Amino acid sequence: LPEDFDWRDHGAVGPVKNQGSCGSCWSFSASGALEGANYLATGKMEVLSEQQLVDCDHECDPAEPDSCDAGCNGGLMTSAFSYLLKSGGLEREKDYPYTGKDGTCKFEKSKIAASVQNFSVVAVDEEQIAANLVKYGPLAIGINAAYMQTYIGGVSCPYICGRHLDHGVLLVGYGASGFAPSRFKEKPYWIIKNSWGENWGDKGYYKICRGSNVRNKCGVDSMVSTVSATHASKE
Amino acid sequence: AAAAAGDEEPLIRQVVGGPDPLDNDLELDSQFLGFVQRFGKTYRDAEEHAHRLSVFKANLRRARRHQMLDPSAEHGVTKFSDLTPAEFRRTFLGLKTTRRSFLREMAGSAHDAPVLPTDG
Repeated sequence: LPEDFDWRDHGAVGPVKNQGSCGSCWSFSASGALEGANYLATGKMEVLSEQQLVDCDHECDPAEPDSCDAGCNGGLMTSAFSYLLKSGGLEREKDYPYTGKDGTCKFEKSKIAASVQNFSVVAVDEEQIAANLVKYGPLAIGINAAYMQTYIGGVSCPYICGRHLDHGVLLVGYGASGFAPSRFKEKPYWIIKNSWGENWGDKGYYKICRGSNVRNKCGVDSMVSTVSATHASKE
Repeated sequence: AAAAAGDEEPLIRQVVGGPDPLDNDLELDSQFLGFVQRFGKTYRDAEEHAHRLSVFKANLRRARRHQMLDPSAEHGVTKFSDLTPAEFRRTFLGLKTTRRSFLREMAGSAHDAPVLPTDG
């Protein structure tokens, strides 16, 4: 595995988006993963619709049938991938733009721009996560967002952080040496794309430490899924 | 007490000769005004404004705690600084599962990713 890797340098990451006052992080995580997978499959970056997932995806968690994707009231990335397998795929952002509100489904199958071929759950293992990231593109992950409300920049590595997952984000890369001044040493980190706009964090991104000493900080390794795409556009 | 020239919270807090800005209403008002202008915040009425100011103050203290617990990152005022942690969770987070349910759902399923080689 390379020491440093960032899918932003390879064109597989779309622009930073803003979910607004809507608990739709899961849809941004899922669409971001499919944007990357579709880029790897087609060589073209298609910016995909989250609103389609917010409006149309009501897939339920097989382990908890009462827990279903529910637009601004939350959802789960793997359930979104299941929905995408069944529905055929995602439209482009410009064809089905984001409103930040729950709405009625206006999905048109003829406008599908990216389709899911398959999705997988990656083991709770940093090496496997890095390998899947490099091989298959950006990964949809869950994280505990407790420290993200006040985060401005740098490599986050809280001494104490719960592992209860409450936020869906996109893992796009990793680095070997983010400097941690208080600990006087270089600190490896994950690079995470968030969906709170460019005026949050490090231009919309969050860095969190990784490595054997700090494994699974804020639950970041716990819920990792990868998706592969088939090209479904008529163009 | 020595505060480094960088952006980090000083490890030793100054207790004399310079009051904590959070105990200084003028300083706090000024910070809140800057926050409101920077992020284009508007509040319904004076009562709402006062409530958000109190939440902002609590969040400044929280940011300080986070800075002490997470010294390799920078914590401070963000566009969410006028939201309580509960409001923040309710409005901006939305992952609807626990890790346990995720693992239970996926255990032994067809969706387990194959193990990839990581050497070389």
